[in-house]
Amino acid sequence: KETFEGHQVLRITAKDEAQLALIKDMEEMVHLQLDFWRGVTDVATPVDVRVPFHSLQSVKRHLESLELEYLVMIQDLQVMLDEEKLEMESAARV
Amino acid sequence: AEPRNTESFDFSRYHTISEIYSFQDMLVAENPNLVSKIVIGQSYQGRPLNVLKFSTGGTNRPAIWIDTGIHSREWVTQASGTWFAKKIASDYGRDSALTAILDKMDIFVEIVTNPDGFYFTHNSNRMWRKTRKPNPGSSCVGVDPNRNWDAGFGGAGASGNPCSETYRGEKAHSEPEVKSIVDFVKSHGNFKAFVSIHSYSQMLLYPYGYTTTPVKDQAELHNLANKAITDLASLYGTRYRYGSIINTIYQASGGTIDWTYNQGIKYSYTFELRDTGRYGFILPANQIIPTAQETWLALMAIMDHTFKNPY
Repeated sequence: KETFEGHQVLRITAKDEAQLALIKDMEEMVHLQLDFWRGVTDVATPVDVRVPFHSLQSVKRHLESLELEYLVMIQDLQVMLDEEKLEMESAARV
Repeated sequence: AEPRNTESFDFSRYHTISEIYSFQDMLVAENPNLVSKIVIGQSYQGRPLNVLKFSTGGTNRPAIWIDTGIHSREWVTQASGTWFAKKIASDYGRDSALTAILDKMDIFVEIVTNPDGFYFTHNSNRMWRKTRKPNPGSSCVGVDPNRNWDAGFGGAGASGNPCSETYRGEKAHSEPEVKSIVDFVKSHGNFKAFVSIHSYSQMLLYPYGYTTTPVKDQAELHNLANKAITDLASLYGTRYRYGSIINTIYQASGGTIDWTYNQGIKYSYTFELRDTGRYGFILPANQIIPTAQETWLALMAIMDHTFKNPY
């Protein structure tokens, strides 16, 4: 079973088209194993991307070096998945 | 805690594939004059592709298609599809608009459109999106079933890399989950609306995704989308954007509703349901019913328009 301890989902907001293109470039960085939950569309729509724990530091450094604004949308994905599973099981028991 | 009937089925929580399949069988058993189950094919791993048919008679009546769960990790869609199925069965004979539609048209609902992927999200990888068919020559499994249709297939807006989440597959309709719908829609030949439901980002989209060329019915589809999202927002204020796929999100080739529109099914739409907050695909179960309820208002707008504008 695949688990996601320490994976974070970052919500990245582009200021302009140039920044949007920089985010788009990240789709090609296969080694980071990024999972785009909400892909690049337009400046008005933030991009949500799941970042595996092992890539987190380099991704955050990369974003900061490009002055790309981001927030941590999900602090630890596995914690949320555990809650979801618990919720399902307790509801099923009821 | 297996429910004994669909009245005691808990729509406010997420369910496994076997629970949804038994819900489907219960709904059929409880409504023998309205609901039947058609198995349109099998998934790669041999699971039945169940479609619920809602019909009050006639032969090959003009029909409306609704599917959920083609991307398996988008759990709020399968959960909403389950709620829609119960809503249709419950509202027939009670809601005048739905009753008028079902007196003249059939409605088909495929709740678990990607069963192998859905099973995998429950047991192996909650983040799984694609099908589960192995890709020859690659260690990566699965094809994005929303890039595998014969509509701009292979163009920009899909990946040729089997390890990508948007891998289009070796050839159009390579995935049995896709091919089964293709064959069913073609053999039925009388679909008038086709709605494929995804999550998340709150959008209502119409063709095309593979080209900037506007569809010939662009004005009508745009106006109907506006009406639909206005009705949707009337319940909880959930705000949607709308427009063609390529203009509203990005270029996407081999997409479901581009193929259905090119088959002549004018009212072809894709929904991207909630998340309104910061949960993404892990939308809390307490948002299932509100999401389904608001989406239903938009679906009714589309179905009512389809019914009143025969072509």
